[in-house]
Amino acid sequence: FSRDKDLDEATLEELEEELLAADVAPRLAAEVIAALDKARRGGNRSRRDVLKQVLIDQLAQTTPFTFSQLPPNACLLIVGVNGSGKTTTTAKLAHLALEEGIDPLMGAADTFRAAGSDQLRIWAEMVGCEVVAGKQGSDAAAVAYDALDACIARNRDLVVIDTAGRMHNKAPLMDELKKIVRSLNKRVPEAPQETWIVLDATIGQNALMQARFFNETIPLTGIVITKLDGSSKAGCLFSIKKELDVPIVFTGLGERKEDLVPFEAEAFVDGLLG
Amino acid sequence: HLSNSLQKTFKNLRGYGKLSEKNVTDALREIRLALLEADVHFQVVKDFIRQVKEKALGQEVLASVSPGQQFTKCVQDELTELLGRDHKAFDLSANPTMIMMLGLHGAGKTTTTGKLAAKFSRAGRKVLLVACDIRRPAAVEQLNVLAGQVGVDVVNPNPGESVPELGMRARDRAMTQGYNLVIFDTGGRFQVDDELVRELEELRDMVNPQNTVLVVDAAMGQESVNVAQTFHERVNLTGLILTKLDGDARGGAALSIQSVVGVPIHLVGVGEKTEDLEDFHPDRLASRILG
Ligand SMILES: Nc1nc2c(ncn2[C@@H]2O[C@H](COP(=O)(O)OP(=O)(O)OP(=O)(O)O)[C@@H](O)[C@H]2O)c(=O)[nH]1
Ligand SMILES: Nc1nc2c(ncn2[C@@H]2O[C@H](COP(=O)(O)OP(=O)(O)OP(=O)(O)O)[C@@H](O)[C@H]2O)c(=O)[nH]1
Ligand SMILES: [Mg+2]
Ligand SMILES: [Mg+2]
Repeated sequence: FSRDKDLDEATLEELEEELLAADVAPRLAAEVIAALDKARRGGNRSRRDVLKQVLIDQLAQTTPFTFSQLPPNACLLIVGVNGSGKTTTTAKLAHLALEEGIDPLMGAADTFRAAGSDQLRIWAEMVGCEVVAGKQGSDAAAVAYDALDACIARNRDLVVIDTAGRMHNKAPLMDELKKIVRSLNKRVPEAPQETWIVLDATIGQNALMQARFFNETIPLTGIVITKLDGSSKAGCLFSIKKELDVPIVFTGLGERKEDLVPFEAEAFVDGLLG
Repeated sequence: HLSNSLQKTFKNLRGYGKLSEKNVTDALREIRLALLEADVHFQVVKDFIRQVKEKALGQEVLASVSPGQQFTKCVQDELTELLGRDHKAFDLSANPTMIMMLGLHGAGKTTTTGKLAAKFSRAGRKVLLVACDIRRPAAVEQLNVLAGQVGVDVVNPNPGESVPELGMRARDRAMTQGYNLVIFDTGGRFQVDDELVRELEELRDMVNPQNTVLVVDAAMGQESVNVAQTFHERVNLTGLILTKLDGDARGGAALSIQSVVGVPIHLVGVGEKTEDLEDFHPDRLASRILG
């Protein structure tokens, strides 16, 4: 019987290519594969099954996120590069909060992009919650402040603040992000209690750069990985977890308000290695 | 930095004779890693390394440059040639000329449509934009704001109208009202979403665009090949626009798509404003990919 097992056993090269094809960082993929047969230690699990467990262990997290863990009038700041899915995720989070009996407010602090706040305004109607926005071109930090202030004044449980997309290699834009945080600190010293970066699953190795630079600018407390309903596998998450150890909180699986699920390591690795 | 690590690999080689097989194999290991880390598709990297090995082994080591520099130049020239060989501009011969924009969610289609509108109006064309994203909240508004900034007209969807119907109506309007360039902005979609890809096929059949442009984020990962290949098979791409090159992504997706699908890169997006659209320079992208 062990003869048959060898015949359908994937080769180390095949498995490494599967990891590369999934956007796992090349050096990390090589390390994991090099250690694979040792990890198997002559047991009779297939290489693929051992690899799956190794990868699941790398992403395993202690406690899943719940809105109820947040203090009253909590502030959740949503950041990331252009087009990653921040505005859509902001709306999905407001929807999820409502489902959990939490009363949310949204803040449309993207005052730069064409129809940036219009997009969130329409989402607010679809989700059934209020949104605080500012005039096009107004100060993003001021709108963020107003949103948190409104959250407190209207006695809402949570404010989710959407920000404009920005390239992490643009110092003035990263400075603006710091300014937004300082502005929130002025209203509530502990705000934002959560700062989540939205990463697009279709992006390759640059995702690590994004997470690293954003984290150096304003400390991240969570990662949302979007567009995992496409053919990309977001293998970049392994090196991000390894280097930054920021929890991966949610996964975006579509364009509707319901399409956001808690990140789960086993489901993620099963999707990656098939 | 790749050229520095290659310098180390070659530092014991003196300037006589051919590059040895060992020198080249060691250097190729560095190159392979650099290309994979730049998001070049792993199969494209395999083929490229094999190609470069043959070329490099045949070369005489020149006395005037270090072997590391010479090898880097050999690789860079190969990359530049791969990236630039299918260069073609837009087909602007028809009146009205049609450009259909497509791509994954958030790649930059709507913003790039605004940039193309600016570029072509500056060149004296009468441009008409068509807001074919009937799904994303405020997508139509977004295109209209850009159109207003640039000073061009937009055809907006009627309630209940399908994308192909909108396309047909826009084409008729362009022909009867003297527009000579029409750009169709479509909603983001995955190449594996059959229903949405069929919508693109139907729009293409209605409108018969001379130009079908895939808009690709420069930071795209390994799926660049599957995405481009599938879209090419289904709607026949005539060109590519690479966006967000003002970020720090290396841009290997462009090489992957070029090698496998062979669609020319028309232009590159280098920022969020309507003027942030530049010509594509294969040599610049080659050295960026190499890092
Ligand atoms: N399929 C799919 N599409 C998504 C997901 N998340 C976001 N999108 C789509 O991605 C595109 C960009 O989403 P946005 O929410 O506008 O992204 P953003 O980060 O706010 O973009 P900017 O504000 O311009 O930086 C839209 O077409 C969304 O519908 C997801 O999980 N799955
Ligand atoms: N920095 C930078 N940002 C860009 C570039 N091109 C587009 N963007 C930004 O990327 C984000 C997404 O752009 P959109 O034009 O909305 O993308 P899209 O492909 O139309 O998105 P969907 O319609 O949702 O699929 C916006 O924040 C744009 O401002 C570019 O070349 N550089
Ligand atoms: Mg947004
Ligand atoms: Mg769009």
